[in-house]
Amino acid sequence: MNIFRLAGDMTHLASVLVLLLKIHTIKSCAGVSLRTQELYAIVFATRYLDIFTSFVSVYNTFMKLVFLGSSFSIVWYMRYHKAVHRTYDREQDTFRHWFLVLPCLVLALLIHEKFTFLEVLWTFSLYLEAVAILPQLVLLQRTRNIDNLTGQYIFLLGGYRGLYILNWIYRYFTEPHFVHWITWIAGLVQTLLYADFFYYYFLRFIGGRGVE
Amino acid sequence: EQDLESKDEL
Repeated sequence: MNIFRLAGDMTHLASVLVLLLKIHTIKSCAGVSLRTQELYAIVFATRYLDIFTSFVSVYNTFMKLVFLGSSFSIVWYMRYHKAVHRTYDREQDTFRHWFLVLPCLVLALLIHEKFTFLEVLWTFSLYLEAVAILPQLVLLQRTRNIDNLTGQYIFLLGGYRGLYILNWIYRYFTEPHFVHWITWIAGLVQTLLYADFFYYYFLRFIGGRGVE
Repeated sequence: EQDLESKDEL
């Protein structure tokens, strides 16, 4: 565990907690894409299946449970909590998530390190995480309305991705056999999506229109 | 061993 990895995990954790806080206390999920949240729930559910088969550390198991619990809670709130559900931008959040899930599944079946059930699903979760933010970005561009908490959520997620890349660079130079092409490329694609968003975000910000 | 390395991240 290096400082970049820990900072990345904490940033990731903070992003999820910011979102839960917004939904739980303000009872609003305006501007939040249910599609993206459902994709993250699928990502965690397929990646952490090894929670039953391999133990790394108490920290790892604890964090996995937190990410599973929080992502499914957010989906539950948005789907089934009446007050929260009423604030959901259903008409705008129309990105077809199957267009992301199916290609990722096919890609995981074709490109993986080992052809086992757990390994293919784990690889699938990497590919899916890379693109899971897309419905959220589309929703953001459509509604052109980004409140502080939604903005912070996306900033924290982007920060988490950036820190993970620093973590991989650090591990590559300090751990003799640390080479994981699939993880790196998927992670890089994901980070580039965030970079694109930040670029757009700053252009608007500098353009004087600010953030509503 | 490499397995454990890749799976120790979240």
